Amino acid sequence: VITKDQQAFMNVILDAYNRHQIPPDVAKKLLQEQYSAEENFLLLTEMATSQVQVLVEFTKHIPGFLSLDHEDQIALLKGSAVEASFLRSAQVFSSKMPNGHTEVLEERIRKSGISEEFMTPMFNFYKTIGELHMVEEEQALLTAITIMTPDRPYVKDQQAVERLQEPMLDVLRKLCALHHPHEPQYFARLLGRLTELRTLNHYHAEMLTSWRMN
Amino acid sequence: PASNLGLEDIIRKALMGNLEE
Repeated sequence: VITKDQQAFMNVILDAYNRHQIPPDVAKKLLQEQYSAEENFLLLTEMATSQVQVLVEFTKHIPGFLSLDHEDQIALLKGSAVEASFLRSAQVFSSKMPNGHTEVLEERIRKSGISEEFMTPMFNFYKTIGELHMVEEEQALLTAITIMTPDRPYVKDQQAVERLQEPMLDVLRKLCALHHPHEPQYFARLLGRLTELRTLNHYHAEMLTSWRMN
Repeated sequence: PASNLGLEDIIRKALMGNLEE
């Protein structure tokens, strides 16, 4: 059973998650079909920057985040920005978009100059996230949990972060049981995606280097 | 331009500012 307090806690996170999305004018540019390689690079960079800004705004609303040490706040965001962005992009990809949008978006990313060896695990991740059919509360909580990961580099007070992450894991576990009563492994599958995200994060620096070179 | 800013710069700026105001 999800208690009233947990429901309120979850609503705060969900509301912040829904309110902080990439601005429509930035997102719209992605669907304009004519672009040179250089314009594509700049646009994807603009998207990435916007995504980080939106992520920070969302994170400020995660209960307790602003009470953490300021440098720890930065360490958490730095350590999770790539993973949280992959998670958000995966959700965009698995959401219902108007006809043809998914293809335009996919083609833009495939033509971005990122090497194929990084592209495959990224699109595989998008696919496995899509197959989970998460409800929006699960998406919001999973993103918040990714950000509030205590063992990121340079986090000094890991226990304080753990104290904020635990109640979110608890609500997510209950939500999974409620929404997916016939899939007892669902919560474990979600956590498994977080491990996959860590691998993507690990390759991200190499991916950026290859992208810049291309 | 944003493309010249590092991740940490973007995070610090966003943490300091308040886009909602």
